[in-house]
Amino acid sequence: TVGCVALDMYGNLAAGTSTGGMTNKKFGRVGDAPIIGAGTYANNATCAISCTGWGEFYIRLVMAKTISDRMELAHQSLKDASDEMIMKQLGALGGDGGMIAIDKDGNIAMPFNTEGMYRAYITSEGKKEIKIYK
Amino acid sequence: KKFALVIHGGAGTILKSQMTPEKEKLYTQGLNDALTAGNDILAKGGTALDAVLAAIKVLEDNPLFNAGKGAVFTNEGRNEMDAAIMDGSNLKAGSVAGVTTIKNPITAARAVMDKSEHVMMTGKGAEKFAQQSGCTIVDPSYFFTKERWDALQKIKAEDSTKTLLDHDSSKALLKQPGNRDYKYG
Repeated sequence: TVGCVALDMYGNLAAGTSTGGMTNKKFGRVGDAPIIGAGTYANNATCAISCTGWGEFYIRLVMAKTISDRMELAHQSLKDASDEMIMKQLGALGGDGGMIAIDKDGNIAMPFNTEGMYRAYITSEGKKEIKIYK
Repeated sequence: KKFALVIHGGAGTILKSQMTPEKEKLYTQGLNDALTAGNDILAKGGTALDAVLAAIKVLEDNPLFNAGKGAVFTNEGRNEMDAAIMDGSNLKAGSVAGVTTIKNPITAARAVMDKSEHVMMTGKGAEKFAQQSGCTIVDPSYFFTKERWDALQKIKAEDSTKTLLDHDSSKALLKQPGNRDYKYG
């Protein structure tokens, strides 16, 4: 799975996700990536999110929208909301994976509970980071 | 004037012992190429939506990642891809699922968002709509990579009922039908 989230200079957020799914899948199985609110979500009032992981769990947790809701309704920070969902609730159900997120202020989160996640970011201040492992 | 872009290329069991310096360099280069594509648009005053599309297209075109060219194979030996995009400024969204002939599925998701009143389209209908919307259509063989094909043959040889998640193979060898875990695959 691949994904991208962005904040432009006008304050707009966007998110996208694309995937080949899982090897040997059958019966037209579809994971979270194309499900708006599960694997992909963006709202200028809160954040933009793209997920990667065991899709069935992300769908049942309504992962991306739940993080946005936590920020909007419980006033959690992006980091707190995403850590709660990925590091606690996803793992508690037996799922795994990660996500990338950016909020309306440009704060970035890239939590994952697997051994690694291919991830990177770049900012208008020239800060850039590319990582694979924890 | 502040802007930023974040990308991922999948999570999972990325063992350092199986990662050669050459492979790591290729993955890093692939991520860097996507960052550059998206950042160039943002730096020129482009929209977040266009930047997301550009970055994901680069990742879809790179056979290292499980999307577009290099996507994994289904049990039937096909590449069935899904993609979604969402605009945070107006909550518009588009997605496609189970498509096999759209070179860049993310462009089809964008077409669903921009050129239809719907949010999600699947299978043959999504492919027909993508073609009518100007998305590039390719023969399914375009998506083939030997590494992904070999992975399918290996898992089918072990047990054809198993389904391998690309993000964590150790946890993803799902069990036989009837077992509780089977429903997840």
